[in-house]
Amino acid sequence: NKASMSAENQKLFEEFVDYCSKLTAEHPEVIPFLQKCHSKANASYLSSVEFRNTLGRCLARVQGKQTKLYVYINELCTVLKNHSEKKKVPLRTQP
Amino acid sequence: GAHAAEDEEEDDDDEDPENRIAKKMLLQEIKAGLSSD
Repeated sequence: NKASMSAENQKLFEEFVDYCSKLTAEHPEVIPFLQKCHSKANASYLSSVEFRNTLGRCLARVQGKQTKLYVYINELCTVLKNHSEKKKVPLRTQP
Repeated sequence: GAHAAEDEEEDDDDEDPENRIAKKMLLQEIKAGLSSD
């Protein structure tokens, strides 16, 4: 169900953050930024299978290939921003 | 050092190029976000 999926995703996200925190000491601003993107993402996405799959994939990849650490962090930030509550709506000119 | 300072911005030659680009983008975005806050 939705609640357990949300809890599982939260746990996976914390695992990702925890793992990356140890490797981003040179840029300590990166993890708070990732957490900010996460906090702004909409709740339904955060409790979705889609998010779990993305998280699981990023976590597995970063653990397997630390040389691409920022690639996976950036990927996760992008995904979270695309599911932001305050997603920017493109301006439309009135006729 | 005939080719000293040839590539000033690239401080870590061993870094994965894709990782370097992603890091640069991420840091620029963080910087932009901080200045707009």
